[in-house]
Amino acid sequence: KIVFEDVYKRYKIGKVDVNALNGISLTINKGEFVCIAGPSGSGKTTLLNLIGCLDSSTTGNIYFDDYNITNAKEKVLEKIRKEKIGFIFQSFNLIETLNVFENIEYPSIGKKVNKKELYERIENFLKEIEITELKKRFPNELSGGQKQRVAIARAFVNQPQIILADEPTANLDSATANKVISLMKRINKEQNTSLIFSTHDYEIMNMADRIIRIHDGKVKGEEIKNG
Amino acid sequence: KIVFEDVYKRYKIGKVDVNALNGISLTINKGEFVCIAGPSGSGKTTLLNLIGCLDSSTTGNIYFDDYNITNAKEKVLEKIRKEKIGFIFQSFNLIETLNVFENIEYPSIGKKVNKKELYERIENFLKEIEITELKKRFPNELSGGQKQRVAIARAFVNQPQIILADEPTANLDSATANKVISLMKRINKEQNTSLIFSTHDYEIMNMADRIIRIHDGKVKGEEIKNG
Ligand SMILES: Nc1ncnc2c1ncn2[C@@H]1O[C@H](COP(=O)(O)OP(=O)(O)OP(=O)(O)O)[C@@H](O)[C@H]1O
Ligand SMILES: Nc1ncnc2c1ncn2[C@@H]1O[C@H](COP(=O)(O)OP(=O)(O)OP(=O)(O)O)[C@@H](O)[C@H]1O
Ligand SMILES: [Mg+2]
Ligand SMILES: [Mg+2]
Repeated sequence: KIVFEDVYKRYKIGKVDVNALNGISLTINKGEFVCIAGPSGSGKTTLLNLIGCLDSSTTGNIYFDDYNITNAKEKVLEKIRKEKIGFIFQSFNLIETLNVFENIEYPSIGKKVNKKELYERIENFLKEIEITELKKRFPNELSGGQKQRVAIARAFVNQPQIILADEPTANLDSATANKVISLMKRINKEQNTSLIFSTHDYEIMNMADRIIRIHDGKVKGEEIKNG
Repeated sequence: KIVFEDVYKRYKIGKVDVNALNGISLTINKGEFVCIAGPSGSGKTTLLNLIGCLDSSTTGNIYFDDYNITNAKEKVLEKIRKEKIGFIFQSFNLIETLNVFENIEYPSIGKKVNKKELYERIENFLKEIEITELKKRFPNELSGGQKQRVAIARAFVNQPQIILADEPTANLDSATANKVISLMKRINKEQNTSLIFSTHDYEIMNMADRIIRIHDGKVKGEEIKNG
């Protein structure tokens, strides 16, 4: 469960203050599929970065599973990121020196996992999102949408509590996007994984439980989809 | 005018050949607005890279304004790129050490242009796509969609003959995308600038004169929109 209490994220550019987040209060419950929608520059990536403990607020409080993480130490934040959250970034962030399989395996490095089960899980994801034949390739040998699907598989393979995805289908054609989103929705229901996505894609929004609309760093509205 | 005659682009990965382009023949006429549509991995970026003289075919011939550029020297290709083509890349390719204004100005560096007219043109683009207040920012101080719009303005400001755009609205919300595409369409008509876009966006496809559908590196169909 995620709670934001009047959160501001302010950047200083020269003498000007830019409020990327401008007094955000919200609650996201475990197992929910929430879409964050809004125009370019409205604060979606910033919001996801704060939920994901990748950045901190300027003011306001953030709670993760009832624990106040607003001023938590980096070690605490890192533990949450590694153990509880899977990320799909707007720019994919694949590691150029690792192949597809190794990129997907990477979040599990250092964890006590059953290797056989892990590799089976990876193979299943590769197959479901149709990138099995790409598994030995390196990121510079992939198309944009292929990289995006690798980033998607990597986010899920560690079975996190929460998936944070920043425009996860922006580079995918409609048929591929539908396959990917259906897979995600199924994981959401079977494993009670929370999905928090920013998106401009109406088809994703239609699949969500709830849409939170933001504009100029504020929540402007909310819509329950499957109540 | 662009002509492809049975063009193949083949990569070798280990012992395996991958045909990114698999026998493409096509003609694109001056002033046309053409969309290249197809699923992820179908060859769109590869095709755009060859049209844009950023890469070369494995086999087959490519003509630019009736000149065979298939085996042209790098100096010739560079001249075409600098003087005739504006690019909007899938990953934006902004220069991190230049601010927004400088990034947009950059393609004009070294050309004999009237500075006053150039700066006026830049200011007009900034205003039309609503990024005026961002002009002193650096790329790491921008959202994904803001970067995309900077890349768009940069492509147009030099008044090229052809704009090549690889999914130019992938990171934009619908309203912003419509503004941008309307601007592009207007330039297409007023200046007879050819627009060659890859896209998954049906609204862009609807605005094009023609859609070329590719799949597994082959042309699979074509649709005249505004005949
Ligand atoms: N540098 C490369 N080395 C090896 N294979 C490549 C390379 N670039 C592209 N490919 C392969 O060629 C095919 C076409 O790639 P391309 O980037 O043109 O696809 P695309 O249609 O742009 O896809 P997307 O919609 O995902 O961006 C893909 O299967 C891709 O994996
Ligand atoms: N590092 C930064 N420094 C300064 N300003 C920033 C920074 N990151 C974001 N901003 C600004 O904060 C605002 C919100 O940015 P954010 O990236 O969250 O938007 P977004 O909703 O994700 O947009 P998009 O849909 O274009 O990706 C924007 O105006 C942006 O320019
Ligand atoms: Mg963003
Ligand atoms: Mg591509």
